[in-house]
Amino acid sequence: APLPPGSNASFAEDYLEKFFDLKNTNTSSSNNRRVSPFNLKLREMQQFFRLEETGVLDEKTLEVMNKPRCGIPDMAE
Amino acid sequence: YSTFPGNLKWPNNNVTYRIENYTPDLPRSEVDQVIKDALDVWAKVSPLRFIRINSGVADIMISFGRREHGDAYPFDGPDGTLAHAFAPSAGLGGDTHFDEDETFTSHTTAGYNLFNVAAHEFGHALGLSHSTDPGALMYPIYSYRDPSTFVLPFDDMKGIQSLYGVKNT
Repeated sequence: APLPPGSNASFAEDYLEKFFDLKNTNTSSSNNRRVSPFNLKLREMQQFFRLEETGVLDEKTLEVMNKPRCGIPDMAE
Repeated sequence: YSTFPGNLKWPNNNVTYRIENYTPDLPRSEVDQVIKDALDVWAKVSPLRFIRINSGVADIMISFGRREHGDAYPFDGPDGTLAHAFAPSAGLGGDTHFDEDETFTSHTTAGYNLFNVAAHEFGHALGLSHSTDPGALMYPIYSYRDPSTFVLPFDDMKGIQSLYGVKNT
């Protein structure tokens, strides 16, 4: 389901779409039981920033996402 | 370090730049000097030479803007994204935009130091993508380094030299 606007998860989703090429997943089936693209991209982002690769949105990951930064994506398509 | 797909770079070592507008945060002369110093960071370790022009279209068009500012990548207000620059190519390629909603400084640690931001963005304008080395200038997160003692980190030097070669001495 779409993430509630203004939530940390929504912020993280925006961040991953902008800088790690996360495709908008709002149209995906709710019956999909595979690992979500969001969690895979989060893991990718954590690897890039040398954070613990959990695929879970934790405080340290959010802290990095909130730091001032350059607007160019970190991963090429 | 990393480069853009296809190792995008300028076809010759003489690269032109133009400052299209200024931030009210700093005197114009200071912006001119900071931009020159930030380009020199890359010229010191490569054969690149930067030539300033005051009219017409330069390879690197430099501007300050806020929110939607004429490309497909609007800025986001204070903090968050500070600036962006496009990889070398015709048109928008090489162009470097700073978010006017930030407070830019040149001699203090308050706000965001324009030299630090500009030197990073010019790395993109010359063909470098983001580095995963937290000590590199091309690491995507802002950190303050004293411009008067700044030395280009090894990772960035190797990156720019992989595209343009070493400086002829």
